[in-house]
Amino acid sequence: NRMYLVCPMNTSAHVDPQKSGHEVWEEFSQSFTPAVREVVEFAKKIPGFRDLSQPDQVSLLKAGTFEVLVVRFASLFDVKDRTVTFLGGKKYSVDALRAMGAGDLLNSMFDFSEKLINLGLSEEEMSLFTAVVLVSADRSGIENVNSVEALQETLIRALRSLITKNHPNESAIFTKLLLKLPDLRSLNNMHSEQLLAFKVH
Amino acid sequence: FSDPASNLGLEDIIRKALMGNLEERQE
Repeated sequence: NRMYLVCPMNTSAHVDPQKSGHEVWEEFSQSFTPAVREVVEFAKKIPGFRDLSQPDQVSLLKAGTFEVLVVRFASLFDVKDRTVTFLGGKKYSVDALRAMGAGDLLNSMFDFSEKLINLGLSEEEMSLFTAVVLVSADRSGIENVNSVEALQETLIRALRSLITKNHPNESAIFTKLLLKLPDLRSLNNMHSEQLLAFKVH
Repeated sequence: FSDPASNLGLEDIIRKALMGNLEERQE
């Protein structure tokens, strides 16, 4: 009897209570699955990612997809209007979402999105940062940690030189970006708790 | 509920997308 699915990866926040769990999942996966596929296609283009073992590629993507989606879809959270646009195009005010049961996670997502967007990164910088986010995902499932660490180091070095080149007198931007990594992890943990209450059969 | 991500069948979507071009390479 769940009435709402307050996740912008869904086409809309409303769930038809007559629909079965499977039908709800089918509708959700129409927008969620392509978004995840896009993350995988992005990962394939990260220099060095395909050199990782297949299981490690899967583990990194499994652990990091949520955090990449948060960065990729930060613009869905409109800080000025205090609205969230779902992938189906529907726009909801913060108050409406709170009335549907949204809580701390919504506040934290807004906070994160605002700060990220305020950095005013170029597409190239955002893309490289997103690559760093993916390879910085939780490593508990990783077999060859050294190769993931080496890839992360290479990408962080590339990010630093790109930011320094484009923003010569704003060295704080690079530091702020690295500080986003733990922020993303805590968003991920908060979101995982929500997932525990949502079982897909 | 040990692994929340698998709640969404995430691993399945990822494997298929990753394997996607393996099949292409084999063709």
